[in-house]
Amino acid sequence: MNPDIRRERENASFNVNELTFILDGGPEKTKRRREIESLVFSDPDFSAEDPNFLSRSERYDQSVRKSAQMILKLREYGIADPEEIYHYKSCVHPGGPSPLDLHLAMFLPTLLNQATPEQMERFFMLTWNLEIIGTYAQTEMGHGTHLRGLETTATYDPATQEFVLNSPTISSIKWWPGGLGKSSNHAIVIAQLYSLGNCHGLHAFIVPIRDMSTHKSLPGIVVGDIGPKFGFSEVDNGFLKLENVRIPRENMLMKYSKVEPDGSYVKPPSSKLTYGTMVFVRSFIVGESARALAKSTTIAIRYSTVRHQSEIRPGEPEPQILDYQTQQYKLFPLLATAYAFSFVGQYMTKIYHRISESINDGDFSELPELHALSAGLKAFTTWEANSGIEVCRMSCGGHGYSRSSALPDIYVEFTPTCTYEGENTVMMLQTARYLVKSYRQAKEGQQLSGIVSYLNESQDRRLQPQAV
Amino acid sequence: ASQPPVVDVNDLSSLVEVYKRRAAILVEMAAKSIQQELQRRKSQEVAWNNSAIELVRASDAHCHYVVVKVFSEKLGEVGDTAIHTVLSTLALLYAMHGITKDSGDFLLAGLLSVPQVLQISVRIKELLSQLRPNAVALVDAFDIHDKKLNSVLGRFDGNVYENMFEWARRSPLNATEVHESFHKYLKPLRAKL
Repeated sequence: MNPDIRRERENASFNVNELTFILDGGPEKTKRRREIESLVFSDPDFSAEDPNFLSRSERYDQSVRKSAQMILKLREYGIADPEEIYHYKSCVHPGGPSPLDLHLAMFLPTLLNQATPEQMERFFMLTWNLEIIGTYAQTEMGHGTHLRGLETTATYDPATQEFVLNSPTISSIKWWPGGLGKSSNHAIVIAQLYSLGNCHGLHAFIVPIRDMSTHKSLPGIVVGDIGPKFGFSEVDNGFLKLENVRIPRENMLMKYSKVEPDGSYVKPPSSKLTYGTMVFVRSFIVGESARALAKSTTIAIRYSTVRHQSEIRPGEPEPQILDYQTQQYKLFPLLATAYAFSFVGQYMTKIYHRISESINDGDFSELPELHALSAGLKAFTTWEANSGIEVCRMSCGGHGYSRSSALPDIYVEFTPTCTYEGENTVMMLQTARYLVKSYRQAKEGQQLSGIVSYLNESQDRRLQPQAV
Repeated sequence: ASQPPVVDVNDLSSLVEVYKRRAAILVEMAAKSIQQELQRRKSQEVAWNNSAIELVRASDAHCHYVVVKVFSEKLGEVGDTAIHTVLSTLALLYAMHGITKDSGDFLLAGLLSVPQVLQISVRIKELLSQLRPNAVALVDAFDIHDKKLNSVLGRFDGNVYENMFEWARRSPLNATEVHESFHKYLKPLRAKL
């Protein structure tokens, strides 16, 4: 142990373990997380080459190998709780995302949330056993966060009781979904639904894209990898062009809205339900912001106690760089932010589960608030964390530039959160729409509930500066 | 209800209140901006676009308020005195740092005075000194396993330099003493010069 860092630990005024319990949500959760970490880190099947020294193809190959091992081990150990799966996965792929992430984090949850019991019967076990490897194809080359602009069409043909899917323009080619390029054989495709000559807006369809045994692409499907990116080297983010692809009527996810065999359309109870998966992921991203900042501040603060540089008082030994006020001013507000975001992550998870339960019970009244809150906090926390990681890298001087510091990787793996699942400025404007609507309601004398209830108070009082 | 509360800049709950007021004022400003655009006979869509900067600021302020509020409420669940103390320091630092970053909002809205903002800047320095002895323990509490962190600089044992040297030696460029590019390009180049 480095003597500087040992001395730092001896000086602490609180019990570190107790604080870890608070961050994890209790001692039992910490214990279980550590058990899972130990399972992975002591398992020789997961020992791997440092990806920093591999080509992209080698990185993808290694990542697929580890993902396959992970699925087997999760079954072997009977790990099925989503939180525990997350812990296991984050140890197997500590650097970031992996090729099967969208299968586990978006394809499966979308199926669980939006499929009818008959569809579950048909697709769930195949998906669970990875006969179906799925992804979630929403974004198009020319259309991102503005979902109503998506161009992909699914036109219902009552004669054959099939949907015909098309990418009518170059800009409508699905672009960017993780695992789409090489790994997946199915995709949940978000497309504009046309039936009996009417457009009914966006709906989700399960589209087979590759043969389930040969893995070759199916007729009418043009699919591949979009090429190297800023980060995400392990993931085969892909493109998908649909040319008159026919799928059975039963492949439209019909828990909330429906197309009857004769082509008549049954509306969903809320238009926002189609975006339920995105809301789930956005809620999760808030916690990811905390984790990225926690990692970055851990690296920068530990290193700042080991590194000695220059002198504060002439003639004395070089001090630890953490003793410089400027270094503290760079890092401690970010440390505070990491803690703040950790607690906000816990809060979002709690709110998401509470409101999801209400939705399952048929109460959609809180869905707009969840939508606005998850969008705003996703944008707010990812912007803060993204710039914070870079501050941590710069605070490590020249060594922060080395990939050995892990900070460049944390940055490039985290940066996409500012654009995926909704570009941040657009997210902020979505939140603003809800705030302005709530403000107008308050002005009209309506009593608001939830997190915007403060807008009621602002109608009749103003705070003035006061001497203290 | 019309009596403005006194702002004690050292009190977290007071700061939460200030963040709340700032959010409310910025939401109101954004709504008024739209209203003014509409009064200039702009369409709803154009009015929205012409107010987008105010709208984003309002959302940002709302989210900032939520974060400060959640952090403050979390402190109420912490029973351990030593941990409560250090988390309170962090929460104060978070709230105060946010105020100095966006001091214009708080000053323009009349939520804080210039002396109060200056007082906050001084207080931030005190908080930095208070946190210094606990900095490593606070990051240790995140409990990120070395294999998960995968950082030579952030190793738990702090043995940075020796491991950095070892890591560099594993670079594929060091697999051979002389890289093949020397024979392919540099040596022939030399012969031609």
